[in-house]
Amino acid sequence: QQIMHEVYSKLSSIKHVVAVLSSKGGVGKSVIASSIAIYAAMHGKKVAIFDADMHGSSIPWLIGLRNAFAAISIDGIIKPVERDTIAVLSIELFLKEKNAPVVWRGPLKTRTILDFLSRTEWGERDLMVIDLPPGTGDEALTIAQTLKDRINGVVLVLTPGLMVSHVVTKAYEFLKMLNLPLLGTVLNMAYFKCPHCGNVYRVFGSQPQIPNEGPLIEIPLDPKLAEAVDSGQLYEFLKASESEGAQ
Amino acid sequence: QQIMHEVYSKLSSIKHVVAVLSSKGGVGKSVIASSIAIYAAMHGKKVAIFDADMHGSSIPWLIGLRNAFAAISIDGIIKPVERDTIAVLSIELFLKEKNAPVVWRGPLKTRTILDFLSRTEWGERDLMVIDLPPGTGDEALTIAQTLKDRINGVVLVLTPGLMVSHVVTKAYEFLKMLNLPLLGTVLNMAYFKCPHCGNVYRVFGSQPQIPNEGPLIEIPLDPKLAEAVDSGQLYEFLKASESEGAQ
Ligand SMILES: Nc1ncnc2c1ncn2[C@@H]1O[C@H](COP(=O)(O)OP(=O)(O)O)[C@@H](O)[C@H]1O
Ligand SMILES: Nc1ncnc2c1ncn2[C@@H]1O[C@H](COP(=O)(O)OP(=O)(O)O)[C@@H](O)[C@H]1O
Ligand SMILES: [Zn+2]
Repeated sequence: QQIMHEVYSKLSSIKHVVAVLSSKGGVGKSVIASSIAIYAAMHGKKVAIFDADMHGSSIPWLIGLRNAFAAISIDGIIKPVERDTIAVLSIELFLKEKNAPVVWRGPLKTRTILDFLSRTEWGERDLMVIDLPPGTGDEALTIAQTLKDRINGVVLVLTPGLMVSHVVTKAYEFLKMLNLPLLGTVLNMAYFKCPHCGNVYRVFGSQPQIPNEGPLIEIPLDPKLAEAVDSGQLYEFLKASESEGAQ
Repeated sequence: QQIMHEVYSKLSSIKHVVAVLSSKGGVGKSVIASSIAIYAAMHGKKVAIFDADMHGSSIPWLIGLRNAFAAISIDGIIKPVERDTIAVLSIELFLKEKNAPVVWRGPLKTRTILDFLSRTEWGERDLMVIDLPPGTGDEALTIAQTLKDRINGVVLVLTPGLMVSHVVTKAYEFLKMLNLPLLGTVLNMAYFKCPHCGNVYRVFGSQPQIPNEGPLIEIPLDPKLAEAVDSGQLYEFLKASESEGAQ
């Protein structure tokens, strides 16, 4: 189909494509996706990050571009917004009123994702990171079906707790169904270490029970990370604590 | 339209309808929705809970029905699964393989929600709680448009942090757009109190900045609640700690 051809040609100058997925919301997908992009940029890579979450797009906020606007030229070409060597595209960058909800049904979300992928000039990039919304619906399906030959790997994100493991196991099954390679799993908010007395608590419950393919990276629940996110300073936070580097 | 008529007739024996919404995932919507239903049942009310989250349905797990199955009779009538005085309906109750992902696009999700609402025999109920998935997409839109004259109020759930506030403000706008009344807001995981030294930490960042209409209820990040959820013992946990009662 014509649009697939356009998508592949627009992505032809991107070396690697990684998607960040979880069937569960609020586990830290956007923070992890942004951290991967920022970390790669800190190591001299040219990066693109595509926010496929139409209803809760947080990528511009996390990259420090919360008040930026993307533009579409009269011939329909979309230019992403850049910060250092990271090019960002998100529906949020097109909202005049940043608090406005995107109240769209599936077909419109799908068409917008295909529009974004087929009309954006990303330029030369070493890596593209795709942040997916929670669930295995229109967005994840469209990205998986459109980019199945381009996605090099998927990072799965979850938090502790058996109920969350149950829901995130569905994401593993989704990857198998669509033949997408799993790069590794991030167990986020794995524990909280009291800064005062040093006691460690698994605040969200048991260790996950998930099909354990590839590396498992644990990230603690860290109030300093939350503060950095609050103030849109994730970039600065990661620079200062090189060790936190998610991937 | 014919289906609207069927929906209203199936809900005619339900006194109040409350929806639980957040444009952000993982904030505790399912835990709050289940807690409201369990709390009402503990006080002698007849309750129904409808899980409109197709991709991450956790309600059967939370009500202690994770291995239960719902049935459809040959004339197409759906009977919810009951525990005490709570009737539960969720896509999860129809999955033979409970780990299977529901990989559906918007139109199929919409049709399933309308099917569930127009064919389920709820019986006499004092209260119906509707758990919505994150976002302002097909599910929230279908429920809001179909039940706009039946929904008595919406409970909004969020966690601390300015980025989450930004995304959840979109849910407030959504309620205004659709003229749905706001009952109150639950600030979940508001703080963590170290069981050992008593220090209190706002692990997710700043107090939310949201349009503050109606009461704001704060619930702490509580490892005991997470453990109860893990083992499907939310019912027992709430009974034991009457004080925790969410609403
Ligand atoms: N390890 C962590 N420690 C503290 N806060 C975190 C951590 N990871 C994520 N957060 C916070 O949790 C919230 C949800 O993260 P987000 O990346 O938006 O999740 P998702 O994209 O899965 O919905 C954000 O407010 C973020 O600041
Ligand atoms: N106050 C709390 N303290 C500890 N854990 C909580 C609390 N509220 C929710 N959780 C845990 O957080 C996770 C997400 O909750 P859930 O209700 O599934 O969120 P949502 O429905 O918004 O995606 C679950 O594992 C649940 O056990
Ligand atoms: Zn302590």
